Amino acid sequence: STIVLLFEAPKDFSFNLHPGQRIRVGEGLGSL
Amino acid sequence: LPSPRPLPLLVVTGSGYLGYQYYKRWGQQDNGGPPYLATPTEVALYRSFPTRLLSRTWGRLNGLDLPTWLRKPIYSLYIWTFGVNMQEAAVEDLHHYKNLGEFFRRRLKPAVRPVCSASCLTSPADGKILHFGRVKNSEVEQVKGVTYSLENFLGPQMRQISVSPSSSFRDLLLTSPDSDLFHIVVYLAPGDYHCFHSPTDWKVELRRHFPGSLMSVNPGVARWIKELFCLNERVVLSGQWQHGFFSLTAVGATNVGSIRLYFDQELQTNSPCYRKGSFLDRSYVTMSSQVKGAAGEGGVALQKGEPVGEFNLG
Repeated sequence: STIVLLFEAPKDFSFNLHPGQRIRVGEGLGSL
Repeated sequence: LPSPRPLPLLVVTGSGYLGYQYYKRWGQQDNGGPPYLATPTEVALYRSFPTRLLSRTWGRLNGLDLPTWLRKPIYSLYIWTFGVNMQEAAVEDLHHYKNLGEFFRRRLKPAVRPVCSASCLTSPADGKILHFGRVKNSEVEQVKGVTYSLENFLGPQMRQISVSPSSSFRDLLLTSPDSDLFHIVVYLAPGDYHCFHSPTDWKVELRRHFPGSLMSVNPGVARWIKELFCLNERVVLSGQWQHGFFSLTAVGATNVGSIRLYFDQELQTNSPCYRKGSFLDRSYVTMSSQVKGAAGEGGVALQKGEPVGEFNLG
């Protein structure tokens, strides 16, 4: 199964992730 | 020499041809070539498989209670196969789970998933980041190089009526010219914890349920079938957060065909019959306040980290 988040954010929003990385509930995905 | 029998000859040549196609396809993929996409015929062939029936049968099978003596060996095999970390489970005793469906819905100890307070956006689930980034035009990437249409994925928007027809679908969703549209795809493997949580503080205004296929959403299939997330059964929750539009979509898969929302008992997924291309809306904006978390006229208020729903076998 898959969860897709689609959201509006200020243009300077940035993800602190890399593709293929493992992630867990509650961990930060990005910041402004 | 006896004349060759047609059937074995057909099987050998057919499997040889398929093997060659497979090798050519993945060889092209490995050396950095563009992803090999399934042809419409291959997609139609895949969709013609009775995956929904299979999924419901799989769910019924996993709903049968196991005798106590059989629970430990069965669940231990599942744990070993999919690398489940039972130390994090709220109940570690395997005899506690009556059937595999209940084991699949296991809860975690609250302390093992602290919610990051420094980030305005946190992961809604355990899993693997399949893809993320900015949404360009109105196409979203399911994996690198394979896109799907935003409009097909979310369906028509109410605001479509009030803005000029020349606006792109992406522009419809944005509430400010200073913002952009972003997306992230989290893939949950069979051994992952399968409840999903709210990724931020937001208000859910609409639930849109798209019945659909239940093809695998394994990363390999996501690289092979364009628009996979628009073809599969899914539940789209949309509303507003501090920066404008926000949506969370749970996409079903063959062995995990059912999606539950804790604040919406009316939702029924993976039903035997549905009309292709249809969707069912439920607005929470006019909901009365008796629903958990409902904010009366404003929709269902969710806090960052709050449990929202779960995927179920079958």
